[in-house]
Amino acid sequence: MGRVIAVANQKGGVGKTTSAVNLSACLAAAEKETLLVDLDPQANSTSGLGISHLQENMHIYYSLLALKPIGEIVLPTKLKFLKLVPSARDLIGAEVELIEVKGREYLLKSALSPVRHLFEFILIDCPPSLGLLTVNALVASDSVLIPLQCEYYALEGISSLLDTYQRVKQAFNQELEIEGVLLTMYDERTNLSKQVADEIRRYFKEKVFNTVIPRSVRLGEAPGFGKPIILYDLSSKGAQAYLNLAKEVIENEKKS
Amino acid sequence: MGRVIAVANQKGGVGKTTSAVNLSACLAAAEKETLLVDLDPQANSTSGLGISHLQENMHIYYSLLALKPIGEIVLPTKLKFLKLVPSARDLIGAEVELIEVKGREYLLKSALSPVRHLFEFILIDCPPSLGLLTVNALVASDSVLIPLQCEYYALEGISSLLDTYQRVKQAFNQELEIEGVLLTMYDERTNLSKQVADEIRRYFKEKVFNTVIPRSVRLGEAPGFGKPIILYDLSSKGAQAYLNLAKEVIENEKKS
Ligand SMILES: Nc1ncnc2c1ncn2[C@@H]1O[C@H](COP(=O)(O)OP(=O)(O)OP(=O)(O)O)[C@@H](O)[C@H]1O
Ligand SMILES: Nc1ncnc2c1ncn2[C@@H]1O[C@H](COP(=O)(O)OP(=O)(O)OP(=O)(O)O)[C@@H](O)[C@H]1O
Ligand SMILES: [Mg+2]
Ligand SMILES: [Mg+2]
Repeated sequence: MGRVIAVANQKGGVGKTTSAVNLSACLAAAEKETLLVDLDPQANSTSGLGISHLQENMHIYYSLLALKPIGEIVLPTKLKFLKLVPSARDLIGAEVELIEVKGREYLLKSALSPVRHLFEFILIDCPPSLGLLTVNALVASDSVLIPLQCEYYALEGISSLLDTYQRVKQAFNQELEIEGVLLTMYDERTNLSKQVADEIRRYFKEKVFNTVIPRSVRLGEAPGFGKPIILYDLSSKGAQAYLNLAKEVIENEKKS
Repeated sequence: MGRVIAVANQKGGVGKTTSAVNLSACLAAAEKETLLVDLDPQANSTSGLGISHLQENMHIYYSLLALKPIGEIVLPTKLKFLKLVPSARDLIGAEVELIEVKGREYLLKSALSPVRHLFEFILIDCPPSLGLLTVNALVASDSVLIPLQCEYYALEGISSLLDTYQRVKQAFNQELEIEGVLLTMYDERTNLSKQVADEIRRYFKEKVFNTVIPRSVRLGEAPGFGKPIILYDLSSKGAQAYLNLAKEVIENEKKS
């Protein structure tokens, strides 16, 4: 049974999609069967992997409503061991529409259960909110990976995120753990990055990944070509960082 | 009657809060009576202006539910002509709780109507979503200011944002216009910024502000001190840019 990891943080623009796309690509490069689930109506993970046109109704919204089995909407990507469950704008209404549905917190968990055994890692890219979509991701997951930008506002959101994590753990998913806190967009030239990183390490201690993702324009360029960083520029700092992160995640999986 | 401007974009981390805080501070520095409304449960505009502890129930959530008049929760700031309507984490539940309330799209508009005449500019900082809070902001506003990061993923979200803008304009607020599109975190050393900026200008033409906000670490440091950039480092590129933006907004207001 593979490990399901939600990539979540309600603070916007902290590197959730960049981490979900590139970590899943690096796990696939290590020949781990990997599935990336795009649970954000912005569908950035979907375009970040080069998928631009979807067939009508062939995306996650229809699987959440159990209208289409996930096995039918899974797409191949440019990497042999990486598959994608795409998202689309229709998902925008889901946060409100799913409120009335029975067992609304478990919709993703039930949609994923028929395919879980096919993958060693399943990553879920979450939208910037603590609404029903993110709650569904946390209920369906074994652990949550928290990207944290080394900026002041990013620190402020931590306690809300941990409240939601605790609430979901107690009410819906006792097994849920923290996979790790990932420092992103770290700029070694600024004091701001150093100060915020120190504070995050004081707060989360050994839960902070050893790998730190540096600010690197190549990471920002890659989505424009629909490629993860290892296919766009393998020699870049960003690619090396996400390859190291994948090693850490694989090591952690072996230990658990 | 003052001008009400929503600062909105569902893409996360594009500079909504940074623009709302610093534009409102610069308008206040030009001695325009200005009100900043924090409509984001993350309450980043609130802390960005140095407000850390709120009295019990003295924030926007209670005004949306018409339990407390906005006049009672407005707070002074370090700038004489700038006032703040603070936010708090309680607002997280609002997107769902307000669905059942009659006239749910007009809650902010009605809450603001008793104080509109007191201010020349009212800015509303929106959360990274197109849910009921952002819809409330658009219904209450004369115009929307759209911060756009010069990054690839930021381009992708434009059409959803314009769809919501059109929908709100037709259904709830015919007067709603686009105040302008603001290019943020522009890094002149990278092709990525130039390419994305060119594409945004092709798409939005004269709606793009002449002022471009450069990437500047001082803008990221200022919130840690609870100060807008003009009080933290007036000589910085970021401060000069937001002062120029305030001039443009004041000019536009005179013309309309
Ligand atoms: N390490 C990095 N170096 C440089 N740019 C980065 C890095 N990580 C992410 N970016 C860029 O920063 C922007 C924000 O990242 P991303 O979209 O991954 O964040 P997010 O948390 O998924 O945002 P949202 O909250 O909207 O879902 C994107 O344009 C991305 O390309
Ligand atoms: N021009 C700039 N130069 C450098 N850093 C910036 C700039 N503008 C914003 N930032 C920083 O980038 C981060 C994102 O900006 P901000 O929080 O204002 O975006 P937002 O759109 O309000 O995010 P959210 O979607 O979470 O509400 C913050 O840490 C902020 O300090
Ligand atoms: Mg994202
Ligand atoms: Mg914000």
